Amino acid sequence: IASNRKIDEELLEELEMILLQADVGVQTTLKLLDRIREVVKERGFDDSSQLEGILQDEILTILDGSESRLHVGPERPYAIMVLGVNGVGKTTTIGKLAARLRQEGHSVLVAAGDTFRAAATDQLDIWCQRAGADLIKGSQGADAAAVVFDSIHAARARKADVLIVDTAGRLHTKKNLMAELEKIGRVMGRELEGAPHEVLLVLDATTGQNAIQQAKQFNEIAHVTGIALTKLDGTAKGGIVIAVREEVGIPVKLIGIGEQIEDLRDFDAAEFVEALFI
Amino acid sequence: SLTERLQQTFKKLRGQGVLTEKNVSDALREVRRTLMEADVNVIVVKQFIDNVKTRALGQEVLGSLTPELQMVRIIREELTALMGEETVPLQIAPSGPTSVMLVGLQGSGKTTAAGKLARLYQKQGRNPMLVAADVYRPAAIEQLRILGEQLEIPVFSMGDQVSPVDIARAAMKQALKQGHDFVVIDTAGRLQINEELMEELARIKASIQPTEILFVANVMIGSEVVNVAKTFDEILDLSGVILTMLDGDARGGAALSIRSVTQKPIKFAGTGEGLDALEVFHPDRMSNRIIG
Ligand SMILES: Nc1nc2c(ncn2[C@@H]2O[C@H](COP(=O)(O)OP(=O)(O)OP(=O)(O)O)[C@@H](O)[C@H]2O)c(=O)[nH]1
Ligand SMILES: Nc1nc2c(ncn2[C@@H]2O[C@H](COP(=O)(O)OP(=O)(O)OP(=O)(O)O)[C@@H](O)[C@H]2O)c(=O)[nH]1
Ligand SMILES: [Mg+2]
Ligand SMILES: [Mg+2]
Repeated sequence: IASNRKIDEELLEELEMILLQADVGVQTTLKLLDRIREVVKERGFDDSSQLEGILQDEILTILDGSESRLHVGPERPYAIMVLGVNGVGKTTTIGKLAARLRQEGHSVLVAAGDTFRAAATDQLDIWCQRAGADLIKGSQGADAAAVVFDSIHAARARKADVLIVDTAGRLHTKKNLMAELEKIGRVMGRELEGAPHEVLLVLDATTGQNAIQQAKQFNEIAHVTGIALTKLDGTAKGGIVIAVREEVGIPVKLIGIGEQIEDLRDFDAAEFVEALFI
Repeated sequence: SLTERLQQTFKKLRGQGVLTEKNVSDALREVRRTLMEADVNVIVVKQFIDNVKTRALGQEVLGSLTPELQMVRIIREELTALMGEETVPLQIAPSGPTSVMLVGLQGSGKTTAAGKLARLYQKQGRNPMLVAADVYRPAAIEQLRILGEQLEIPVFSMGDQVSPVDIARAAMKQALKQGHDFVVIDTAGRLQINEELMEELARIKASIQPTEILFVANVMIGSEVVNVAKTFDEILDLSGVILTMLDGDARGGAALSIRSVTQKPIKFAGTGEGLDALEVFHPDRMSNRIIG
């Protein structure tokens, strides 16, 4: 039994390395390893080969949930707001999502809520054409909230099933930009009962611990209902979503696995956890 | 801050009499945790701690009347050794146009950095040209064209149906002909594991022999930066790095990881979305930011 104890500690160190390299973070990793130690004590485990399985179960417990699916609710238009820091994949994810919703038979209108960045509207325009969705845009430098206002009324007039609102990338540390985001949310709620019905925070899977701050700050401004985790086709594992779920309570609903229109999947917690250990 | 916490740790330890190896190990655990929470890759942290430990277990610390101050000094020295002492300037071509090729993962800030770099050298009296070699991302060429328009800097483009290798080659011919002495080539974001696209970068390099190849990385990147940077460096032999989004609150341990695995200088810092938001990178300021 004494020798098995030693194996456990070495194996736990190996598991710790895997978690840290997957961006699970120091705090969450320690919590997970403590929980494994508890389980081992409770069950009187002496089989090291089961440690990884126990760890996977612990992570699965955190990540699983029935609310982790993006559903188009009964509201019309069903309004989805997409936000996040710069360059994470918001516009591309919207293109993919619009295409999927079109394939499922919904009529989709998209709002070009990024009125700031060079060629943001041109980029979204191309995606909407690919997806078969209409686009409402303002002029360069126009007030983003005004474009969103117009798009809600257009969505009603055209009886669109879904309205997806793209917003400019912004660092959560910029007070004025976060205030603009809050204003967009308020305008949506004022013009459309219950809007935004879905608030998707886009997180880049390569992001480190800063993702937790991003989730906290964006959630404070615009009650986030789900995460779209992008760039999982790369080598980063996106382990930060475990802490985001534990500390901020936001589930991952979608994952991006490439730059093409079909590269969008529902989040599969079991697959995700398995991939952490590959 | 780490300095304050180390001082507190050592003050407690000194009260117990002679400082032991175990005391130093405990203090190092604090340093390890600080670096990990700052997003420094765990392997890089291990190497760093080992270097510090070797020195910390010598008379420098154990024999000192102020071990906490010696400890902090050693940590700062090791950090400086890793991050580099001074700012490193952009190389200028000995003859012909200076060309800078920007490479990196998707969304890291390359196109924006291209505009910023061209602007910086325009302000220094050069005659820059931007090259739109991203033929993949929707409206990437339009994005660079708009930046060029805002800066009154010409953008060389051949549309999105021509290979980036041909675009880069033709651009350098044009630059020479039109007297542009500073050329910045924007490339498409790509995964370091995409062999075809990494090969494309290698072919651009072979074709135009750029003066500089700068890896553009978002400072908030996590552990995987070591593998990404290493692969880009192995395939392209980078001449330097641009770290973007330093106007955020990411601690930026990625800077340490990139330096540790490539030994290449971080030359610039992106500090905002505006085209003037590019600074020369100061290694010492980054060290302070990482250890907090
Ligand atoms: N490999 C990969 N690349 C992606 C994925 N999602 C987005 N990208 C790429 O990431 C880059 C940035 O995507 P955008 O959609 O412009 O990101 P954004 O958040 O809208 O950026 P800003 O509006 O500038 O803040 C583009 O090159 C996309 O093709 C993904 O799942 N995998
Ligand atoms: N806050 C901040 N935003 C930045 C900085 N650099 C770039 N950005 C923003 O980051 C986003 C992505 O920038 P791009 O220049 O399009 O990135 P890219 O690497 O060319 O993207 P791809 O071509 O898709 O790989 C844009 O919203 C930029 O405005 C910076 O230093 N600070
Ligand atoms: Mg966008
Ligand atoms: Mg670009």
